[in-house]
Amino acid sequence: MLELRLVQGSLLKKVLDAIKDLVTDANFDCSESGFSLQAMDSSHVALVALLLRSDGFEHYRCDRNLSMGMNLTNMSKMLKCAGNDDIITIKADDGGDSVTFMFESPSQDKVSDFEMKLMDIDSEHLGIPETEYHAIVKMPSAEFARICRDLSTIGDTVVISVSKDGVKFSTSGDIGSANVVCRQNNSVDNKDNETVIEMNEPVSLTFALRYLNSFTKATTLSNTVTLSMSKELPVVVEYKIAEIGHIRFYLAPKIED
Amino acid sequence: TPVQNDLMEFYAML
Repeated sequence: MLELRLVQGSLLKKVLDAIKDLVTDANFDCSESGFSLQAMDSSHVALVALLLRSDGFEHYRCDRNLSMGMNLTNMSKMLKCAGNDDIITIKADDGGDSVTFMFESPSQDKVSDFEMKLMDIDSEHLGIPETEYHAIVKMPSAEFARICRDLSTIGDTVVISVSKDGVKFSTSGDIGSANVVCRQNNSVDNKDNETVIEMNEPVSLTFALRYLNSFTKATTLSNTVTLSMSKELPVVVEYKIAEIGHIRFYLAPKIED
Repeated sequence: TPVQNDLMEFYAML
């Protein structure tokens, strides 16, 4: 028996909006520690890892570990039927072939339930090694989204370079080229507006902008984003989800042949 | 032109 009650149901709606274009089908894993998902995109270039910790739910009952295969397009259709202020409860029986999403309006005067069929999905769980990153950049998520969107109008790939001077985003295409440099700044008023760079050594990596733009659909989940980079390793783009967890995107760099 | 590699190949190298 599984029963997870999330008071801030809009978080789940936002999570689905953030990942449904990257991944079509995925297994949601439920255990004592939380509700999680790990899935790769169809080209095996990017991976998304979601964690919603059990203590972030108002009520969290998971009698035994459960893996539920869901089509994210269909799940998103159902969650779109929940109001932004609704409380969402996810219910499933052990060994059952469906999951139920229950939506309650804040004043409790409307209750809906939507049952969705589960599916069998063969997925390999990728063990991502713990690594020390050469550079970690924390910046406003809206700024990162803006840069990715702007540069994708010029080119297909972006070179992200971190040095002691700041983080530089560069692209070039048929019509020309562009560079955006964000320097470290400290905002006294609002930590969310800060750009903070922790660097052990300079790093420069090339990525397909198409994927980074897809990741920025998670911008609504967090005011800040963290980019963790090491030489010749996938970048980790992380959005914290309030007090409850995180969504991390891993993207393989492009390497000179 | 830089080539796009598979994500798992990077982690396999570690």
